[in-house]
Amino acid sequence: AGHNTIQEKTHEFFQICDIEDKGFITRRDMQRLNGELPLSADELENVFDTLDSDGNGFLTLDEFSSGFSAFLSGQTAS
Amino acid sequence: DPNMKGAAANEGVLANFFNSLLSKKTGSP
Repeated sequence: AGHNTIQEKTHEFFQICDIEDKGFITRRDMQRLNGELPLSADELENVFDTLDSDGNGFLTLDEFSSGFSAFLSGQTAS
Repeated sequence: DPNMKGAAANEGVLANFFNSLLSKKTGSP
């Protein structure tokens, strides 16, 4: 049940970033979150680079979800 | 490994990002 919730959350968060519902997130989408989240443009850029593991400039749900898993495992480890 | 170092440095900003998303969803509408 917990796994399902994580997947749902991942998808929910992905859609917050994927404003135009393209199925991927671009650097530009990330920059637009500047007004929505208490993060600076620099930090958002950093987040994008961290999540875009293959560095192709497109953040897929897969990459996003690996980043979220990494975050969750970091939370539980501490 | 420079990749590992970068990941560690970005861990905080990533946590910050996801925490913000979490509070955005659970916060006031």
